[in-house]
Amino acid sequence: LRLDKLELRGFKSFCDTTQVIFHEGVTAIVGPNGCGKSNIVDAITWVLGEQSAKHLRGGKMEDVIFNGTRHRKPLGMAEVSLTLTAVQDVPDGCAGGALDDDPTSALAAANAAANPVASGEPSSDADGPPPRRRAPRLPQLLAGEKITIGRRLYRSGDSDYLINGRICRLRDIQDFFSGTGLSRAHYAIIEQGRIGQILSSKPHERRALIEEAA
Amino acid sequence: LRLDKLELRGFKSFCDTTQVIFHEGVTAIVGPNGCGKSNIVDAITWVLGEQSAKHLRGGKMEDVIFNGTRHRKPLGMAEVSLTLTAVQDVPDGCAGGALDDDPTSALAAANAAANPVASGEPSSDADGPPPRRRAPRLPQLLAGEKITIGRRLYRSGDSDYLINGRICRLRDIQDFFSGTGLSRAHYAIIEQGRIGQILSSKPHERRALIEEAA
Amino acid sequence: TRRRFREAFDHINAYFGEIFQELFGGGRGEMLLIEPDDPLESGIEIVAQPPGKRLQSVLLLSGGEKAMAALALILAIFRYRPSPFCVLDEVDAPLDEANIDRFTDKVRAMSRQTQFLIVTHNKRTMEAADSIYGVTMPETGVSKLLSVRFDDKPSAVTQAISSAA
Amino acid sequence: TRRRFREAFDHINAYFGEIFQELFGGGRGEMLLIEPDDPLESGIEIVAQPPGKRLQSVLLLSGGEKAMAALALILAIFRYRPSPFCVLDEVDAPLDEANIDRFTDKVRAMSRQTQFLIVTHNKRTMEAADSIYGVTMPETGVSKLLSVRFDDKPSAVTQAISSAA
Ligand SMILES: Nc1ncnc2c1ncn2[C@@H]1O[C@H](COP(=O)(O)OP(=O)(O)OP(=O)(O)O)[C@@H](O)[C@H]1O
Ligand SMILES: Nc1ncnc2c1ncn2[C@@H]1O[C@H](COP(=O)(O)OP(=O)(O)OP(=O)(O)O)[C@@H](O)[C@H]1O
Ligand SMILES: [Mg+2]
Ligand SMILES: [Mg+2]
Repeated sequence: LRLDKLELRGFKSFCDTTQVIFHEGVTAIVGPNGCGKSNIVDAITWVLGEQSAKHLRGGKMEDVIFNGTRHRKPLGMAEVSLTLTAVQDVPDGCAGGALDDDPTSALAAANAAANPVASGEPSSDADGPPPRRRAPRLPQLLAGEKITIGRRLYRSGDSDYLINGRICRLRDIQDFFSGTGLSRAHYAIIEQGRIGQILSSKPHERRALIEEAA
Repeated sequence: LRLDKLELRGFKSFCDTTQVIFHEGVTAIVGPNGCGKSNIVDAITWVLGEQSAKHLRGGKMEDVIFNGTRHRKPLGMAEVSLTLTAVQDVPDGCAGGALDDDPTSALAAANAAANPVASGEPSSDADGPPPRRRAPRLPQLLAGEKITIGRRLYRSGDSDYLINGRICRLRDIQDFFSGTGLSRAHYAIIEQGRIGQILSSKPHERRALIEEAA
Repeated sequence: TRRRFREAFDHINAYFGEIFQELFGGGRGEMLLIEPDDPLESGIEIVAQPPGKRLQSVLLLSGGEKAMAALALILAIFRYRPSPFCVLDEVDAPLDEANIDRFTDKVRAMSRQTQFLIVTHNKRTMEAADSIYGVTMPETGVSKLLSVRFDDKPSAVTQAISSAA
Repeated sequence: TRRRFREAFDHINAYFGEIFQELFGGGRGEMLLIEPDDPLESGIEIVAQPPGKRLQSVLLLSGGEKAMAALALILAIFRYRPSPFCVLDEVDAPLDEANIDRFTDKVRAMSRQTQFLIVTHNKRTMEAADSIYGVTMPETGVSKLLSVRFDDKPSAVTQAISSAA
């Protein structure tokens, strides 16, 4: 996978629609204190499924919606989307590479991807034994194809997750990125101030980093 | 009071006796990562009476004693002393200015200073009601006079506190500096990494900063 | 002590407001007692509003804004009860160049009454100092202090320090 | 999953040792399972020994040494399970110039497989980047992105950004 574009609208201090186009190699993000650099990092962890408002430096999740300034009114919605291109085939809808070499899991994944969850359907996780491997309901990607994940939050508290413009579950996004360091314990995203804490964190917190990669 | 000199021996990475002479105005302390800059800051909080090994980034208090390198053996003792000059008279042995305008307290202080604690004498704090104002047993300083406070720690766990070379109690040092931001909650010493935490600390921790100055 | 606390709180709060405006070039900084009727036990809440921005929880401030607001509070306590000296260990690490300049200007102004010891890696902060000490480890694991002449410009000093390291 | 964890742990540990030596120019970095007989539950202890120094608890390391050791661990996990991209927000704040150079060299070497986004205030880190984005607030409280030409030398870029701020 390769990172193509991030688009923010009404997310924290990014009131107007803003596009960040990514290039290969190393990109530096610079600017004065308080201008919105870490808000871009928050937008990335948020669209990847971050559930804790505290990790986004807020008190409640609505704190991510643009709150207004002296001359602008607060907005009613925050929306972020992230577009990536597959550099090689992603056969079973899991960017982290097949977690399990079992042939049936690849088959289950193909079936599931063919009929994405209707948003009304009860999640199959709730009943019966957990499937041998969680069946990602994600599109399979061929090299060169793009995938866009999205997230919206309304002031009412309603929220949507999206894949290629279609509503999906949070789980689908997490499944897609599991094993890449971008979901859950996200070892690939180091927020401001966190680098000094990794060594002094508790032994079980460090374990979570390794487990994410296992 | 004015800061004159800090002397370290066997304290953390300062194995050999090291003197830091202070000048007026702003002094910058610079050098590569891991060379010992924050160890100097730790030496200052330690000699002022710091009781928590954790605040000195150690596990136990013995961690402040020079622990050896490939070519040097660990030492058996750490010693730090701090010399200050009184810029104006310090009448009742309290650098923070008389906490209480009660004339009897100044008198009590003068008496106490005249006969310092013999190190064998049980501390008067233990018995009877606490005096209206704790009687600092500290020398009164006239403008221009110097005072040196010291602290020693042996690997055995024994430790000494000193004022002008004479053994005293920890309390005497804390009393002398109370109200100056250098003892207890020490608002005048900001360790590495602490500046970002002051705003996110708990409401009662912030209160301790104001109380120290009250 | 109730009276004393109240008096300290009110004075420090007034200074905090002033120094906050100086460090941010405007805006509003204030302390609030969470339980105003019980000043002896109440915790303290901090309000920090950078100029032109909406009032929000201090947690939403950026890393640099938080450091500047905390510095304003520390220096406000200082103004109420000066201390013989003040030690700041890499407080400039999260600051951009404009904020480093405001911070060092403020510290220089207060250094007439109080001695400041500032640990830093930032050249701009070094240049604002009256004297500089270098710490090196010519022998790994053993710290030594480099005595430095005060008339040297900081760039010559840092040169000497890195070559001694 | 016991086998998978063990395999991940062993590989990452080997990489941690290697990258630690590259970032510190020697020394030893290692992870230990606190309860080796129970790999599925055991916490992880980290051993970090800068070159020439005695082995001590990681808590006694300096701010810069801790950041470099943590970076070595993160990059070791990366090498075992690469991620499409990596985001680092001001991880260079506690580092001196020599360590910034070692950190940016390592990141550039790994940037052939992985895209890196690095938020920084440090000119040396900016100079190591392939492209630079500036964030400004022409209208207070509203963030805007400055589109930047990639062939500009970073000093010209930072000039443009500070004048736009
Ligand atoms: N929901 C919101 N609506 C409007 N503004 C917000 C919102 N949430 C946060 N902000 C603003 O965003 C700013 C912080 O931005 P951010 O943390 O990205 O700064 P930064 O560029 O990382 O700065 P630094 O260099 O100091 O770390 C704050 O001033 C805050 O008021
Ligand atoms: N008791 C001890 N004996 C010997 N060395 C010690 C002892 N305690 C700490 N050290 C060493 O001191 C070093 C840390 O020094 P310090 O924290 O002062 O560095 P620093 O100059 O502040 O660096 P930075 O710029 O990274 O913050 C560590 O490498 C540690 O091993
Ligand atoms: Mg930031
Ligand atoms: Mg340090």
